Amino acid sequence: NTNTIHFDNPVYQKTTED
Amino acid sequence: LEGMTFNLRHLGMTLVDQPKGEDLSAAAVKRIVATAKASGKKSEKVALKVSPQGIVLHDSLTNKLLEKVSIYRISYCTVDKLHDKVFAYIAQSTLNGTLECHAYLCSKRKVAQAVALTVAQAFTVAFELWQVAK
Repeated sequence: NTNTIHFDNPVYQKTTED
Repeated sequence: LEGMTFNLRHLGMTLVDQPKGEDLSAAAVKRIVATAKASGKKSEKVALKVSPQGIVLHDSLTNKLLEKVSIYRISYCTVDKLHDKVFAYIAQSTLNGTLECHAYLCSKRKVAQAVALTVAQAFTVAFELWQVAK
């Protein structure tokens, strides 16, 4: 089984000031 | 929304040169595990709280605040393929902007998976909140 659990963060380096 | 807390052991951290990537994180975890083993010390017990605001770490014994990592500084999280009880995340340091990979040992593979899924859920909620705020 080569399935891995990994997630990218869609708000990385984003802020509400953008 | 109010957060979920997990009791883990902090294995250590290493610098990485990219914010994400399976091979990158696998290599980083390998380095951290090797260093932790070589040190011979018991890794410190921590309470890791996950919420849409980010990750907050407290020392489990003293309850001292160790670190607050804003969700906006976390780029990636994973359960290591080789060490399947190890949860890891990559975050940008507030001090100098370098990327750090932190690894935590969980009691079971299922716990490591639950931590990663909870962080992924926090990413999703934070993204929804960010879209609304925008």
